[in-house]
Amino acid sequence: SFRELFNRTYKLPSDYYRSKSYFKNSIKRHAYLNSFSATPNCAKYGINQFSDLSVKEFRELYLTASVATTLPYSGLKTGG
Amino acid sequence: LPAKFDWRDKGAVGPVQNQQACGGCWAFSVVGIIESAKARSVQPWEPLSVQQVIDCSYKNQGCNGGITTRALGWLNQTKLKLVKQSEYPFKAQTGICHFFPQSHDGVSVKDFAAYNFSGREKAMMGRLVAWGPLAVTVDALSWQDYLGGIIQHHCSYHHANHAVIVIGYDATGEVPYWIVQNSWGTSWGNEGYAYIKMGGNVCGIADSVSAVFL
Repeated sequence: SFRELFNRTYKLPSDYYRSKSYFKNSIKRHAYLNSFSATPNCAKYGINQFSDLSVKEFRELYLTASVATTLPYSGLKTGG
Repeated sequence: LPAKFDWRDKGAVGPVQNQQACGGCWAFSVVGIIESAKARSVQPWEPLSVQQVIDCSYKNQGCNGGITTRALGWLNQTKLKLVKQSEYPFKAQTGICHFFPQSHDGVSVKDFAAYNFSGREKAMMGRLVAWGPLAVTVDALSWQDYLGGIIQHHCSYHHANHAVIVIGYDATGEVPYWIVQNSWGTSWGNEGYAYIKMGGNVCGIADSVSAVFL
């Protein structure tokens, strides 16, 4: 279902098995993350387009912004 | 301040973007707030080139990453005119910077502001209402599995790794939250948006906040 929903094709069997193992890990992660969701409007965690990525892959692909150690410049004066 | 505020209601927010496999969130957030600033004075909202910022902001690393304040500082210093998206479309990979003559139509930055609002999220609300959508950096590690709802846990601060846009807030319910536009497509989160609990600097949302002026 996941492959169909997110149009996933894996070129090599090894790619498929690796992604399947990451997918299984994500299911475990969801259970942990959702265990904190006590109230109805609290965040829910589950299967999405990133579920077949390892945390490392996700971090390398999507978490690529950083922050300057000091905010370098603010054009506006803060006084008054 | 109103208890609820959303720049989408004013027509100042564009559709959710998809950065695909390009780590250019920093450019999407910067261009997003510039588009919003422009739409606040000249309607309708019009898409500007993210690819131009990815290719040309030489102090950043294109699709390998970047810093929002560094991109804003560069735009402010060079007064580079951002062209329309249709003239410099998104390719999801870093390319060679295309130059346009100074006479070419485009949007340039007049000034920008960068603040740390941690512990002062009320002040951040005021800046959002007064200045328009804000580019912020967050710790988005747990966002890999996010489906929707208000993020209240599993989100540390001081570990910023992703850039997004705060476009509004809702403080009418039991858990007040920021409305955040992401650039991972509409199939992620709440149709491309994340809701983050206000107060407590959840995900480090108030650590590095930028606004732009045209």
